[in-house]
Formats: sequence, C-alpha cells, structure tokens
Amino acid sequence: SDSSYDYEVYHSLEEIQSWMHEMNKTHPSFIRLFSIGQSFERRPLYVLQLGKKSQHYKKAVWIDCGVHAREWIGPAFCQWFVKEALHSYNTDPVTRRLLNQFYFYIMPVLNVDGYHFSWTTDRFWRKTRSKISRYQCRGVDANRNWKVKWCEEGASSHPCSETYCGPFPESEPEVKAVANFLRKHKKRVKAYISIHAYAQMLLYPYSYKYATIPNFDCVESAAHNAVLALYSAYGVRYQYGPASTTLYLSSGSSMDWAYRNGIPYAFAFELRDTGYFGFLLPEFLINPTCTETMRAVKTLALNLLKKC
Amino acid sequence: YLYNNRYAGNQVIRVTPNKLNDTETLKNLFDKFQVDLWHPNSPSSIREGAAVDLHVPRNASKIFRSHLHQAKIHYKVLIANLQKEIEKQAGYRSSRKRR
Repeated sequence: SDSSYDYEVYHSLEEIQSWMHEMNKTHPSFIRLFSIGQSFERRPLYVLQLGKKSQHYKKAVWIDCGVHAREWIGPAFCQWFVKEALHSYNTDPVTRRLLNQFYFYIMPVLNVDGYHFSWTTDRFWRKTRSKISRYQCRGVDANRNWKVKWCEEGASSHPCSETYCGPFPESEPEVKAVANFLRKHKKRVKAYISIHAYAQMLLYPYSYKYATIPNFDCVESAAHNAVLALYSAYGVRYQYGPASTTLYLSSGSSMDWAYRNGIPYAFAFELRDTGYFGFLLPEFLINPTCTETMRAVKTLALNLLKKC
Repeated sequence: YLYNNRYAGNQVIRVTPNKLNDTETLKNLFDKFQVDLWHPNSPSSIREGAAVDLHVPRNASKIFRSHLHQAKIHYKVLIANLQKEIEKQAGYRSSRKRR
C-alpha cells in the first residue's frame, strides 16, 4: 500500500507498475491511471493523471522520467512527486492550488524496456531496446528520436552509437505514444518537463541551435526562480539556461519537440550528481535529491499561474 | 553478485582535455577502446576544458590510462571499482529483502 511503499529506494519496473495500480485504486478522486500505448517489447506505457478531479476544463503539466534507462533517479523522482503532492494536499496551500488548477500527467518510466534491461542485464544501458535490422546493436536514444531537427548535430545515425537517432523520427513506439498524447492534448498542456540525470542543470530550448526563444524572458525567470527554490532546500547549485549553450548542442530532443509543438514552457532537468556517484546515485540521496527537485518543479508550475 | 559481477574492476575516469588535440586524441582512443561515455553522451559534444566522464572496462583501463599519460592528458579516477558501487547502491535493497 501507499503507506508502506518505500520511496527512498530504487524500484524495479514491475514494482513501479504495481505501485501505479495501487495509487489509482486508493486515490480515486486524485488519480487516474491509463496507458498511452505499448513499448517495443509490448509493455504498457502507463501515465498517471494527478490532480483534483473536476468536470471543468483544466490546464495540464506533463512530466516524464526514465527516458534514459540508467538514470534511475528519474523514476524515483516521478514517484516522489506523486506521493508528496498527495500527502501535502491538505497541509500545503501551494500544492492544493496546483492540484486544484492543474492536471499533472506523470510518466514514471517512458523507456520501460530499457529500464527493465538496466535492472536485469546492463546497469548502464541508456537507449530503448528496439531491434535494428542488419545490425547487431539494439536500441535508439529516446531523446534523439523526436521530429525536430532530427538526427543532426549531437545525434548519430549509427545504430551502435549511444546517441543513435533511429531509422526515422518517432520510430520508437514509446516516443510516438508520448508525441501522440501531447499532440492530442496540445491546447491543455502548458508545460513539458523531462527528468534526466547527471549534470545538475535546468535546461530550456533550444538544444539544436544557439538562438534565443521568443518567450525568453518568461522562461528564463521561471528557470531562475526554480533553481533558487531548489537551492533553498540543501544549498545545491544548479546551472540553468538554453540547453545548446549550458550543456551541449543536440538535435531531436523531446524538450525542443514539445516547445516547437506549442507547449510554451519546456524544460529538461539533469538531476544529481556531477561526477561522484554518477548514475549510481545511492539510495540515501533519493530523499534530498527529490525534495529539492520537488521545490523546483512546484515553482515552475506556479509560474504558469502568473501572467507573463 | 549483481549483474553476474560483470562490472568488477571496471572504472569511471574523468578526463579534462585542455588542448584541441587532446580532444582529437581522446576521440581516437574511443575508436580503439570500447568505452561508455557517461558525460557528455556523444563524442561530438566533447570540447576543451569540459570534463569527460567515461566508463572503461577492466581489461582496458590500464592501457587506456597509459595512453592518456603518454598524451599528457590529465585524468582522475572517479570510481575505482564499479561493481562495488553497484553492490552498495543495492545494499539497502538487499537488507530490505532480509527484513
């Protein structure tokens, strides 16, 4: 049950999926579980709709975790977000306001096949698990497979590369399912957030060019406020800014696709750390990492309620 | 052992290319050795002055480091034995099972 589920350890895909079913069952007025499709290996792609259920039109925020299989802190954060939001609805006015005014679409594991493979076979697997004809290597980088400047600089067209863009945009069923969902709910989704690891950064478009986005002032101030909120928890400093200059040039990423498809606020978090444990962030760091990131995400969501 | 102990002796090394030809040397080494780039995640994103973290298999790490020495490229070992870190990351989990 929710109360005995341990949010401070890493969970296998099966445990995460049964947790989602449990949360759906035990919080009917806040949670709706649904699937947006199937992965390459025919696993369901589950999403939780989190928010006070209402008959009225509600804006939405999308949060996906686990795009890259080895970045385990991502799925841990998505679960943490759901738990904290539900537990603080009655005690925290900010949470109450957010859950009353928004639906949050939470996808704890986007790359379900890769995540499962990282638990059973290769801890440092990154990509999906699709088969590539004529090549022994498997998998596409699910963050290079989106139809925006697809497969240009910062991506590779070689199937054995870790940043392989795939045979064509949205070739990965996991990516296509999310893109279809966001296209379908385009009018309602006002913010897209993708959770990654290992750089301690908050990034916004563009990744694929060194230009400035049209609503730069609003996005920059939202990001600034978010990293301030994150810092307030444990004093951990995050860099923030356009991905192309703050991290590196990369094409075909989900954040750029979301922004180009009309979602005005698109971010990618790179959570802890910056090179001590790397992808092997220990479980005792789940709590502080998720606590600080929760503050940042709530600040970003609150920003949507302001006029800018 | 988790993952059949396949990461025993594997290391994560941080290399900081300071000159243009450091980055070229590094990219050539990638062709020669089967390394797993942790950060950045594409060789094309490597630039001078920015740290490169890479996971090197046990049987390659010694000779890989000697190449770095010869090329006078500064490096630091971030994780000396990946298998131990993996066991530690799962440490709490196994105790949970016991409980």
